[in-house]
Amino acid sequence: AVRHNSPRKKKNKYDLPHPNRPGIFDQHHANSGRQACKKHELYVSFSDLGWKDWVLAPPGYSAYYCDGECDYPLGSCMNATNHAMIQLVVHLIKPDEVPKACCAPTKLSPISVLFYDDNNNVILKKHRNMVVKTCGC
Amino acid sequence: CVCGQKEVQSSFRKLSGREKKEMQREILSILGLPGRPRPHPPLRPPSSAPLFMLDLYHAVSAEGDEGPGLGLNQEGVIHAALPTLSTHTPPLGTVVSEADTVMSFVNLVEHERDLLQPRPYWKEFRFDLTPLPQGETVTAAEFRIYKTLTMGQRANRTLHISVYEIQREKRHREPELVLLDMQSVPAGQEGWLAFDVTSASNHWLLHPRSNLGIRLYVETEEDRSLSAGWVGLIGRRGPRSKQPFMVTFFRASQAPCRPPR
Repeated sequence: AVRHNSPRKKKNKYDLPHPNRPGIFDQHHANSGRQACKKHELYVSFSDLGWKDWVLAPPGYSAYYCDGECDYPLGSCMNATNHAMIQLVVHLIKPDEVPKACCAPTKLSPISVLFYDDNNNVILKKHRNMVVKTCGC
Repeated sequence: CVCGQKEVQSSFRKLSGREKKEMQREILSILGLPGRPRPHPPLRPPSSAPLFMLDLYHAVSAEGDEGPGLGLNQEGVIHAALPTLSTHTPPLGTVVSEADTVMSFVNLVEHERDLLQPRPYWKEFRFDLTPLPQGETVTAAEFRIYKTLTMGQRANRTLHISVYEIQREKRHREPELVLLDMQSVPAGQEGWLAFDVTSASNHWLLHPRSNLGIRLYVETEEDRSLSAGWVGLIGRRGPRSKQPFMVTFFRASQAPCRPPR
Protein backbone atom coordinates (compact mmCIF):
# COMPACT_ATOMS: atom_id res chain seq x y z
CA ALA A 1 0.00 0.00 0.00
CA VAL A 2 1.26 3.40 -0.91
CA ARG A 3 1.63 5.75 2.10
CA HIS A 4 -0.04 9.03 1.27
CA ASN A 5 1.27 11.04 4.06
CA SER A 6 4.97 11.01 3.27
CA PRO A 7 5.95 14.60 4.10
CA ARG A 8 8.77 15.08 1.64
CA LYS A 9 9.16 13.89 -1.99
CA LYS A 10 12.24 11.70 -2.07
CA LYS A 11 14.78 12.86 -4.71
CA ASN A 12 15.13 10.20 -7.38
CA LYS A 13 18.80 9.29 -7.57
CA TYR A 14 18.53 8.56 -11.32
CA ASP A 15 17.91 12.22 -12.19
CA LEU A 16 20.32 13.10 -14.98
CA PRO A 17 22.56 16.07 -14.27
CA HIS A 18 21.59 18.99 -16.46
CA PRO A 19 23.48 18.44 -19.72
CA ASN A 20 24.91 21.92 -19.85
CA ARG A 21 26.22 22.02 -16.34
CA PRO A 22 29.56 20.19 -16.04
CA GLY A 23 29.03 17.04 -14.05
CA ILE A 24 31.21 15.94 -11.16
CA PHE A 25 33.13 13.71 -13.48
CA ASP A 26 34.17 16.52 -15.87
CA GLN A 27 35.86 18.56 -13.17
CA HIS A 28 37.67 15.48 -11.97
CA HIS A 29 38.89 14.87 -15.48
CA ALA A 30 40.18 18.34 -16.03
CA ASN A 31 42.09 18.38 -12.79
CA SER A 32 43.84 15.09 -13.40
CA GLY A 33 45.50 16.61 -16.46
CA ARG A 34 44.23 13.91 -18.76
CA GLN A 35 42.55 15.20 -21.90
CA ALA A 36 38.93 14.16 -21.49
CA CYS A 37 37.31 12.53 -24.46
CA LYS A 38 35.70 15.18 -26.66
CA LYS A 39 33.75 15.10 -29.90
CA HIS A 40 35.44 16.77 -32.87
CA GLU A 41 34.12 17.48 -36.36
CA LEU A 42 36.09 16.59 -39.45
CA TYR A 43 34.61 18.04 -42.65
CA VAL A 44 35.42 15.90 -45.70
CA SER A 45 34.72 17.56 -49.00
CA PHE A 46 33.78 15.18 -51.80
CA SER A 47 36.18 16.87 -54.18
CA ASP A 48 38.89 15.80 -51.73
CA LEU A 49 37.72 12.26 -52.29
CA GLY A 50 37.52 12.67 -56.07
CA TRP A 51 33.76 12.18 -55.95
CA LYS A 52 32.80 15.57 -57.37
CA ASP A 53 31.45 14.23 -60.65
CA TRP A 54 29.65 11.46 -58.87
CA VAL A 55 27.92 13.02 -55.88
CA LEU A 56 25.92 16.10 -56.88
CA ALA A 57 24.95 17.09 -53.33
CA PRO A 58 25.84 17.63 -50.54
CA PRO A 59 29.29 19.08 -51.29
CA GLY A 60 30.85 17.17 -48.42
CA TYR A 61 30.23 15.36 -45.18
CA SER A 62 30.82 16.33 -41.57
CA ALA A 63 32.24 13.30 -39.87
CA TYR A 64 32.35 13.43 -36.10
CA TYR A 65 35.06 11.69 -34.21
CA CYS A 66 36.17 11.57 -30.60
CA ASP A 67 39.59 12.20 -29.21
CA GLY A 68 40.86 11.96 -25.63
CA GLU A 69 41.28 9.67 -22.67
CA CYS A 70 38.49 7.14 -22.38
CA ASP A 71 37.59 5.92 -18.91
CA TYR A 72 35.71 2.94 -20.13
CA PRO A 73 37.79 1.39 -22.93
CA LEU A 74 36.21 -1.73 -24.31
CA GLY A 75 37.74 -4.37 -26.59
CA SER A 76 37.26 -4.42 -30.31
CA CYS A 77 34.37 -6.83 -29.94
CA MET A 78 31.84 -3.96 -29.79
CA ASN A 79 31.52 -1.09 -32.23
CA ALA A 80 31.47 2.50 -31.13
CA THR A 81 27.75 3.05 -31.53
CA ASN A 82 26.66 0.13 -29.36
CA HIS A 83 29.36 0.87 -26.82
CA ALA A 84 28.10 4.41 -26.41
CA MET A 85 24.53 3.19 -26.04
CA ILE A 86 25.50 0.79 -23.25
CA GLN A 87 27.65 3.38 -21.53
CA LEU A 88 24.69 5.75 -21.53
CA VAL A 89 22.58 3.12 -19.73
CA VAL A 90 25.36 2.41 -17.20
CA HIS A 91 25.72 6.19 -16.65
CA LEU A 92 22.04 6.34 -15.80
CA ILE A 93 22.56 3.69 -13.15
CA LYS A 94 25.81 5.08 -11.71
CA PRO A 95 25.97 8.73 -12.72
CA ASP A 96 28.69 9.53 -10.24
CA GLU A 97 30.93 6.68 -11.23
CA VAL A 98 30.43 6.19 -14.96
CA PRO A 99 30.78 9.15 -17.34
CA LYS A 100 28.16 9.76 -19.95
CA ALA A 101 29.39 8.73 -23.41
CA CYS A 102 30.48 12.05 -24.86
CA CYS A 103 28.88 11.35 -28.21
CA ALA A 104 25.91 9.15 -27.35
CA PRO A 105 23.24 9.75 -29.99
CA THR A 106 20.93 12.43 -28.75
CA LYS A 107 19.17 13.53 -31.94
CA LEU A 108 18.59 11.36 -34.98
CA SER A 109 18.72 13.65 -37.97
CA PRO A 110 17.89 12.83 -41.59
CA ILE A 111 20.49 13.08 -44.32
CA SER A 112 20.00 13.11 -48.11
CA VAL A 113 22.46 12.46 -50.89
CA LEU A 114 22.15 13.06 -54.66
CA PHE A 115 24.37 11.03 -56.94
CA TYR A 116 24.67 9.56 -60.43
CA ASP A 117 24.34 5.84 -60.94
CA ASP A 118 26.27 3.96 -63.59
CA ASN A 119 23.60 4.70 -66.21
CA ASN A 120 23.77 8.46 -65.58
CA ASN A 121 20.41 8.36 -63.90
CA VAL A 122 20.26 10.69 -60.91
CA ILE A 123 19.21 9.25 -57.55
CA LEU A 124 18.09 11.15 -54.46
CA LYS A 125 18.46 8.95 -51.40
CA LYS A 126 17.03 9.96 -48.05
CA HIS A 127 18.10 8.39 -44.78
CA ARG A 128 15.74 9.22 -41.96
CA ASN A 129 17.34 7.81 -38.85
CA MET A 130 20.96 8.77 -38.80
CA VAL A 131 23.02 7.99 -35.73
CA VAL A 132 25.55 10.58 -34.72
CA LYS A 133 28.96 8.92 -34.81
CA THR A 134 29.90 8.02 -31.27
CA CYS A 135 33.25 7.09 -29.85
CA GLY A 136 32.17 5.02 -26.88
CA CYS A 137 34.52 6.61 -24.34
CA CYS B 1 33.94 30.47 -41.42
CA VAL B 2 35.93 29.75 -44.54
CA CYS B 3 39.28 29.77 -42.76
CA GLY B 4 37.93 27.21 -40.26
CA GLN B 5 36.74 25.07 -43.16
CA LYS B 6 40.09 25.12 -44.84
CA GLU B 7 41.76 24.18 -41.60
CA VAL B 8 39.36 21.27 -41.07
CA GLN B 9 39.87 20.05 -44.64
CA SER B 10 43.60 20.08 -44.23
CA SER B 11 43.24 17.91 -41.16
CA PHE B 12 41.54 15.33 -43.41
CA ARG B 13 44.58 15.39 -45.62
CA LYS B 14 46.74 14.73 -42.59
CA LEU B 15 45.00 11.41 -41.97
CA SER B 16 46.97 8.32 -42.87
CA GLY B 17 46.05 6.26 -45.90
CA ARG B 18 44.33 3.68 -43.72
CA GLU B 19 42.39 6.33 -41.80
CA LYS B 20 41.31 7.96 -45.06
CA LYS B 21 40.09 4.60 -46.33
CA GLU B 22 38.16 4.03 -43.11
CA MET B 23 36.67 7.51 -43.34
CA GLN B 24 35.55 6.89 -46.94
CA ARG B 25 34.04 3.55 -45.98
CA GLU B 26 32.20 5.21 -43.11
CA ILE B 27 30.81 7.95 -45.37
CA LEU B 28 29.73 5.47 -48.06
CA SER B 29 27.95 3.44 -45.40
CA ILE B 30 26.17 6.37 -43.77
CA LEU B 31 25.13 7.86 -47.11
CA GLY B 32 24.03 4.45 -48.33
CA LEU B 33 26.13 4.88 -51.45
CA PRO B 34 26.65 1.77 -53.54
CA GLY B 35 30.35 1.16 -53.14
CA ARG B 36 33.32 3.15 -54.41
CA PRO B 37 32.58 5.28 -57.43
CA ARG B 38 33.99 4.25 -60.77
CA PRO B 39 35.84 7.20 -62.27
CA HIS B 40 33.08 9.26 -63.88
CA PRO B 41 33.92 10.95 -67.19
CA PRO B 42 33.61 14.69 -66.61
CA LEU B 43 29.96 15.32 -67.28
CA ARG B 44 28.71 17.97 -69.65
CA PRO B 45 26.61 20.70 -68.11
CA PRO B 46 23.81 19.02 -66.19
CA SER B 47 20.74 18.18 -68.25
CA SER B 48 17.14 18.63 -67.23
CA ALA B 49 16.88 15.64 -64.91
CA PRO B 50 19.87 16.47 -62.68
CA LEU B 51 18.76 20.11 -62.55
CA PHE B 52 15.29 19.03 -61.43
CA MET B 53 16.73 16.57 -58.90
CA LEU B 54 19.11 19.19 -57.50
CA ASP B 55 16.14 21.47 -56.95
CA LEU B 56 14.29 18.63 -55.26
CA TYR B 57 17.31 17.87 -53.08
CA HIS B 58 17.44 21.49 -51.86
CA ALA B 59 13.67 21.49 -51.26
CA VAL B 60 13.89 18.21 -49.30
CA SER B 61 16.89 19.42 -47.28
CA ALA B 62 15.15 22.70 -46.52
CA GLU B 63 12.07 20.75 -45.48
CA GLY B 64 14.26 18.71 -43.14
CA ASP B 65 15.09 21.95 -41.39
CA GLU B 66 11.67 23.57 -41.43
CA GLY B 67 8.99 20.88 -41.75
CA PRO B 68 6.65 19.66 -44.48
CA GLY B 69 5.30 21.58 -47.36
CA LEU B 70 4.39 20.16 -51.27
CA GLY B 71 0.91 19.18 -52.16
CA LEU B 72 -0.77 17.62 -55.10
CA ASN B 73 -2.38 19.96 -57.55
CA GLN B 74 -6.08 19.70 -58.37
CA GLU B 75 -5.48 16.84 -60.78
CA GLY B 76 -3.55 14.97 -58.12
CA VAL B 77 -0.24 15.26 -59.94
CA ILE B 78 2.87 15.96 -57.96
CA HIS B 79 4.69 19.12 -58.63
CA ALA B 80 8.14 19.52 -57.17
CA ALA B 81 10.21 22.62 -57.58
CA LEU B 82 10.45 22.85 -61.34
CA PRO B 83 13.91 23.67 -62.65
CA THR B 84 13.10 26.41 -65.07
CA LEU B 85 10.30 28.77 -65.98
CA SER B 86 8.05 27.27 -63.43
CA THR B 87 4.81 29.10 -63.07
CA HIS B 88 4.22 27.77 -59.61
CA THR B 89 6.43 26.05 -57.10
CA PRO B 90 4.19 24.64 -54.39
CA PRO B 91 5.74 23.42 -51.15
CA LEU B 92 6.70 19.69 -50.74
CA GLY B 93 3.91 17.16 -50.06
CA THR B 94 3.50 13.71 -48.64
CA VAL B 95 4.70 11.90 -51.76
CA VAL B 96 7.99 13.74 -51.78
CA SER B 97 8.32 14.04 -48.00
CA GLU B 98 7.73 10.35 -47.49
CA ALA B 99 9.84 9.16 -50.39
CA ASP B 100 12.99 7.30 -49.38
CA THR B 101 14.42 7.26 -52.87
CA VAL B 102 13.68 9.42 -55.90
CA MET B 103 15.12 8.36 -59.25
CA SER B 104 15.15 10.24 -62.48
CA PHE B 105 15.56 8.42 -65.79
CA VAL B 106 16.65 9.86 -69.09
CA ASN B 107 14.85 8.46 -72.08
CA LEU B 108 16.74 5.93 -74.10
CA VAL B 109 14.72 5.50 -77.23
CA GLU B 110 12.53 8.01 -78.98
CA HIS B 111 10.36 7.12 -82.00
CA GLU B 112 7.80 9.33 -83.65
CA ARG B 113 5.28 9.43 -86.44
CA ASP B 114 5.35 13.02 -87.71
CA LEU B 115 4.28 15.19 -90.59
CA LEU B 116 5.77 12.93 -93.26
CA GLN B 117 3.50 10.03 -92.26
CA PRO B 118 -0.27 9.56 -92.05
CA ARG B 119 -2.17 10.75 -88.99
CA PRO B 120 -2.54 10.32 -86.12
CA TYR B 121 0.92 11.61 -85.20
CA TRP B 122 2.54 10.32 -82.00
CA LYS B 123 5.86 10.29 -80.16
CA GLU B 124 7.18 7.35 -78.11
CA PHE B 125 9.62 7.50 -75.20
CA ARG B 126 11.24 4.51 -73.54
CA PHE B 127 13.25 4.61 -70.30
CA ASP B 128 15.72 2.11 -68.90
CA LEU B 129 14.33 1.42 -65.42
CA THR B 130 16.45 -1.65 -64.74
CA PRO B 131 18.44 -0.25 -61.81
CA LEU B 132 15.29 0.06 -59.65
CA PRO B 133 15.94 -0.09 -55.89
CA GLN B 134 15.10 -3.51 -54.46
CA GLY B 135 12.47 -3.82 -51.75
CA GLU B 136 10.98 -0.42 -52.46
CA THR B 137 7.56 0.36 -53.90
CA VAL B 138 6.64 3.07 -56.36
CA THR B 139 4.47 5.71 -54.71
CA ALA B 140 4.34 8.06 -57.70
CA ALA B 141 5.96 8.58 -61.08
CA GLU B 142 5.89 11.48 -63.51
CA PHE B 143 6.85 11.97 -67.11
CA ARG B 144 8.09 15.53 -67.67
CA ILE B 145 8.33 17.22 -71.03
CA TYR B 146 9.05 20.82 -71.84
CA LYS B 147 6.74 22.83 -74.09
CA THR B 148 8.15 25.89 -75.83
CA LEU B 149 6.44 28.49 -77.99
CA THR B 150 6.33 27.89 -81.72
CA MET B 151 5.54 30.23 -84.58
CA GLY B 152 2.24 29.96 -86.39
CA GLN B 153 0.32 28.70 -83.36
CA ARG B 154 -2.86 30.43 -82.34
CA ALA B 155 -1.92 31.14 -78.71
CA ASN B 156 -5.48 30.77 -77.50
CA ARG B 157 -6.01 27.39 -79.17
CA THR B 158 -6.38 24.52 -76.64
CA LEU B 159 -4.24 21.42 -77.12
CA HIS B 160 -5.18 18.06 -75.62
CA ILE B 161 -2.00 16.16 -74.81
CA SER B 162 -2.49 12.53 -73.77
CA VAL B 163 0.04 9.97 -72.63
CA TYR B 164 -0.52 6.20 -72.98
CA GLU B 165 1.38 3.15 -71.74
CA ILE B 166 2.29 0.84 -74.65
CA GLN B 167 1.19 -2.55 -73.43
CA ARG B 168 1.44 -5.03 -76.25
CA GLU B 169 3.07 -4.58 -79.58
CA LYS B 170 1.62 -6.53 -82.49
CA ARG B 171 3.48 -7.11 -85.74
CA HIS B 172 2.22 -4.72 -88.45
CA ARG B 173 -0.69 -3.62 -86.23
CA GLU B 174 -1.21 -0.81 -83.75
CA PRO B 175 -0.06 -1.74 -80.21
CA GLU B 176 -2.42 -1.91 -77.28
CA LEU B 177 -2.44 1.42 -75.44
CA VAL B 178 -3.67 2.27 -71.94
CA LEU B 179 -4.39 5.92 -71.15
CA LEU B 180 -2.27 7.19 -68.26
CA ASP B 181 -2.89 10.92 -68.16
CA MET B 182 -4.17 13.78 -70.28
CA GLN B 183 -3.77 17.52 -70.03
CA SER B 184 -5.38 20.39 -71.91
CA VAL B 185 -3.04 23.35 -72.26
CA PRO B 186 -3.24 26.59 -74.25
CA ALA B 187 -0.97 26.49 -77.30
CA GLY B 188 0.64 29.69 -76.05
CA GLN B 189 1.80 28.15 -72.76
CA GLU B 190 5.49 27.59 -72.18
CA GLY B 191 7.14 25.51 -69.44
CA TRP B 192 7.33 22.00 -68.01
CA LEU B 193 4.35 19.66 -68.28
CA ALA B 194 4.10 16.74 -65.83
CA PHE B 195 2.07 13.61 -66.61
CA ASP B 196 1.21 11.03 -63.98
CA VAL B 197 2.61 7.66 -65.12
CA THR B 198 2.51 5.92 -61.75
CA SER B 199 0.47 2.92 -62.88
CA ALA B 200 2.83 2.23 -65.78
CA SER B 201 5.84 2.56 -63.48
CA ASN B 202 4.34 0.07 -61.04
CA HIS B 203 3.59 -2.30 -63.91
CA TRP B 204 7.20 -2.08 -65.17
CA LEU B 205 8.57 -2.58 -61.66
CA LEU B 206 6.65 -5.87 -61.34
CA HIS B 207 7.17 -6.98 -64.96
CA PRO B 208 10.36 -5.37 -66.31
CA ARG B 209 9.93 -7.06 -69.72
CA SER B 210 6.62 -5.29 -70.16
CA ASN B 211 8.38 -1.93 -70.35
CA LEU B 212 7.59 -0.93 -73.92
CA GLY B 213 7.56 2.78 -73.17
CA ILE B 214 4.90 5.45 -73.39
CA ARG B 215 3.29 7.18 -76.34
CA LEU B 216 2.21 10.82 -76.52
CA TYR B 217 -0.53 12.23 -78.75
CA VAL B 218 -1.49 15.87 -79.36
CA GLU B 219 -4.95 16.82 -80.65
CA THR B 220 -6.86 20.04 -81.17
CA GLU B 221 -10.37 20.62 -79.91
CA GLU B 222 -11.58 19.47 -83.33
CA ASP B 223 -9.81 16.12 -82.69
CA ARG B 224 -7.22 16.95 -85.34
CA SER B 225 -3.88 15.24 -84.64
CA LEU B 226 -0.84 17.49 -84.45
CA SER B 227 2.85 16.59 -84.33
CA ALA B 228 4.44 16.96 -80.91
CA GLY B 229 7.41 18.81 -82.32
CA TRP B 230 5.17 21.12 -84.25
CA VAL B 231 3.37 22.31 -81.10
CA GLY B 232 6.71 22.89 -79.34
CA LEU B 233 7.15 19.73 -77.25
CA ILE B 234 10.91 19.23 -76.93
CA GLY B 235 12.46 15.79 -77.47
CA ARG B 236 15.95 14.49 -76.90
CA ARG B 237 17.33 16.61 -79.77
CA GLY B 238 16.40 19.78 -77.86
CA PRO B 239 18.63 21.71 -75.45
CA ARG B 240 19.99 19.47 -72.63
CA SER B 241 18.30 21.51 -69.90
CA LYS B 242 14.89 20.94 -71.52
CA GLN B 243 15.04 17.30 -72.56
CA PRO B 244 12.21 15.00 -71.40
CA PHE B 245 12.78 12.71 -68.44
CA MET B 246 10.91 10.55 -66.01
CA VAL B 247 11.04 10.80 -62.21
CA THR B 248 9.86 8.04 -59.87
CA PHE B 249 9.32 8.23 -56.11
CA PHE B 250 9.92 5.12 -54.00
CA ARG B 251 9.10 4.21 -50.44
CA ALA B 252 11.12 1.55 -48.63
CA SER B 253 9.38 -1.26 -46.80
CA GLN B 254 9.22 -0.28 -43.14
CA ALA B 255 12.30 -2.00 -41.69
CA PRO B 256 11.95 -1.74 -37.87
CA CYS B 257 15.29 -0.20 -37.25
CA ARG B 258 18.64 0.48 -38.89
CA PRO B 259 20.87 -2.57 -38.29
CA PRO B 260 23.84 -1.66 -36.13
CA ARG B 261 27.08 -1.64 -38.05
